[in-house]
Amino acid sequence: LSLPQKKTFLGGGHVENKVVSHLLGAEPEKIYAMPDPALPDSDIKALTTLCDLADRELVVNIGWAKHIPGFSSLSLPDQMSLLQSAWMEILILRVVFRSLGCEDQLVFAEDYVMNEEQAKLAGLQDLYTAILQLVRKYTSIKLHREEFVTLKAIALANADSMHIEDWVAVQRLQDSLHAALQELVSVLHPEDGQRAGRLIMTLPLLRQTAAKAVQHFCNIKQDGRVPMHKLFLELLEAH
Amino acid sequence: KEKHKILHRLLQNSTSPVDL
Repeated sequence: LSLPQKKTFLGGGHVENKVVSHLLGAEPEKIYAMPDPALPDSDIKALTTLCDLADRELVVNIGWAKHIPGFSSLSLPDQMSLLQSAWMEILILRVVFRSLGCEDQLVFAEDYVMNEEQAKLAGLQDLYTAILQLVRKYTSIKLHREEFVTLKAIALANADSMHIEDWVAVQRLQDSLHAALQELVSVLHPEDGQRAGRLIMTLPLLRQTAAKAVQHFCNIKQDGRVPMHKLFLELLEAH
Repeated sequence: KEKHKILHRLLQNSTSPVDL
């Protein structure tokens, strides 16, 4: 597993939007997978590494959510409901963004990159294919970092949990993030009036992929051979 | 809620609400 050669997409215009600059500042530091060198390479080792990484990512993603402008004004039960529905979408969108520009490899972390062969060995081929479809979609769109952080916040606000108490407050959050995306896109791509819509239209595939991933890790949990930390288990059980 | 105690605790910890 080697460090990929990463190409970054350069933004054009200067982003003044307060929500977006706040989201950029709230973006978590990178996390390393640190696979256990004492374990022999196997599917169990790969899945153990991914589940451990996911658990640590979840902690920082919950911290990140609290910094989304307006999120902390929601009731605690509503904050929980959104995160319980959207946590896997957030994890996957982060993997997808890290993997942009890396030829057919999934960058779970800087020190943990998977190609098709490695995904197959870990029993993750279907998931690999699905996530790669998202990578290709965002590669062709040339997703900017600013668009990525805003889209990630939208995925959370748009979680469609069945347990929301105050829909008006959630809708207000959705509207402010949507407005931020539109303003951002109009600065970055003034020539392309369809771009915000095109970005929003990627979200169904993200949700579908996240559902696949949750189902897959629920099966792995049932199997009982891969150790999982408490937060990851707690959120798997929320489904 | 008891089932989701870690999430609950992490959300409660030192929240600094942001309202722009």
